[in-house]
Amino acid sequence: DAKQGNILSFFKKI
Amino acid sequence: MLELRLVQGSLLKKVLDAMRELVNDANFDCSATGFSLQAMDSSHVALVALLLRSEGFEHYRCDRNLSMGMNLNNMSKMLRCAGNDDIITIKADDGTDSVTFMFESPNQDKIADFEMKLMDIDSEHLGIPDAEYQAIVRMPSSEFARICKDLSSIGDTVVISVTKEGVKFSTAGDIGTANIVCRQNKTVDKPEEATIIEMQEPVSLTFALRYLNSFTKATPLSDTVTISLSSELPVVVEYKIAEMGYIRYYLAPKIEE
Repeated sequence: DAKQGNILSFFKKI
Repeated sequence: MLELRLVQGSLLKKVLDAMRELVNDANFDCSATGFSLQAMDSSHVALVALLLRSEGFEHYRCDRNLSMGMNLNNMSKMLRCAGNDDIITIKADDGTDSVTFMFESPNQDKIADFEMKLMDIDSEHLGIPDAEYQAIVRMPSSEFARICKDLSSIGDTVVISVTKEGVKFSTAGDIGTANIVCRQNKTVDKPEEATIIEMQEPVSLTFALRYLNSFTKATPLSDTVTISLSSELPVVVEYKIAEMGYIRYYLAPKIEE
């Protein structure tokens, strides 16, 4: 099954 | 001191309706650029970014940058009390813990003000890098909403694939499978009815339909939607808000383990 990705692994906190 | 006067008050009601299913509490940021918001859903799978540029307001006064934490459901409750033709003014004084929404009927015979308490919200601001997308699809927003709704009655996830043939939306569930292909179609009477596909290279990504269906709550804001796809990146679903800015949704893809 595909795992749901997380926004925080693509965009970094500033 | 903050004072933002929006003649088309119904637009603010639509903006709230477009976000409140996804986000409960958010900070609205006010600066010389405009009225903006960036917020993630509670599970950090999707992000919404709103910009209403200062030029789009009839009157825009923002003496210093201000961040106002609001519960979107409460804000929506207040804005629902405005008439659809009302002019809405958002007001806040420096250092106060409330915001006032003023509603004026078009002929000025009814003026109401609703004061709402602000909240302290610990929110993280994310840097969204500019990216080159492998494929950009522009289509009627109502068509995209219809596809997401129809497919979610069959399955939970959608595979969006762009090839030179067109854009394909596919799902599978217990009762069967479904595929919807939209081909590029520029020969329409009205430009907003066109489907335009700009493809650098074929791309195929899987997304949770539940989130895409939430994004389609923005359909009343724009006749068209733009879907930008790249492997290894969240999809961007953008609704332009005429003369004012945009609401953009970012959704992290499902990744094969």
